[in-house]
Amino acid sequence: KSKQGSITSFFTKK
Amino acid sequence: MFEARLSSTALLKKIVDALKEILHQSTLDCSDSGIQLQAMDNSHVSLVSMSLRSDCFEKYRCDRNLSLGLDLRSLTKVLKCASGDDAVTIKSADKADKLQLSFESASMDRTADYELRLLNLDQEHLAIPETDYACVVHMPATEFARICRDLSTFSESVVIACTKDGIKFSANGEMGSVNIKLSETSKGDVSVQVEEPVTLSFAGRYLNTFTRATPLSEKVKISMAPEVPLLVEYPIEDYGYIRYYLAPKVDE
Repeated sequence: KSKQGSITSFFTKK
Repeated sequence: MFEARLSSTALLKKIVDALKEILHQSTLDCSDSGIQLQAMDNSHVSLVSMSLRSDCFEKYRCDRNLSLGLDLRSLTKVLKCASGDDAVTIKSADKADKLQLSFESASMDRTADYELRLLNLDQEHLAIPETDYACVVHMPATEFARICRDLSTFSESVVIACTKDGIKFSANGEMGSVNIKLSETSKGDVSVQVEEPVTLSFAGRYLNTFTRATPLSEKVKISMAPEVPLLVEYPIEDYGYIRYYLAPKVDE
């Protein structure tokens, strides 16, 4: 079973 | 004052078509060097980054940096009113709340002027880290679109596995499974550069959305590295790109 990751856990706010 | 003229509305239509499915509203950041856009989809699963250099335009003027908040669905409605071979000029005064779009027919005997209300969008920008991708694949954009469409029939999840032998797309669902493998071709339309093999799982729905950019380019570039977002890049002629980043699925 896999769940969708969020892009914000890879790219951080400027 | 911002003013940019493109000789063909068709290119603008293709760019907006590539964005509007994944972003309903977005901000265009205009500067002296060109136009940039960066935005996440509503679910924060993917990120779109677009860059268009000023030399893409027949005429380009941007006196000071400007952010134009646009409703892409409204912009699509305006672009539908124009013919692909019309020239288009987009214009906005500093601190204006409207964007002007003027379309001029190829025979120059018809002009149509539209005003589009600008939105005040509070858009945050993310820092995209420099990534050394372990796998980089070039393939025909139509082939990628076909594969994404075909796989989404089978499952919501798509597994992309890249090795020195090629790139393999797999989906496994209730009705059955599918594996599509592309190997490097001698004629060069598929190329595979692999430092180390990578296998990641993605939501097929997003991959399908990215393929809305297919009319922009013959080729698409797919880059992967372990445990980082997938990068799908379509060049915009020689003047820029649309890059889509998609967060992988992670094992629970």
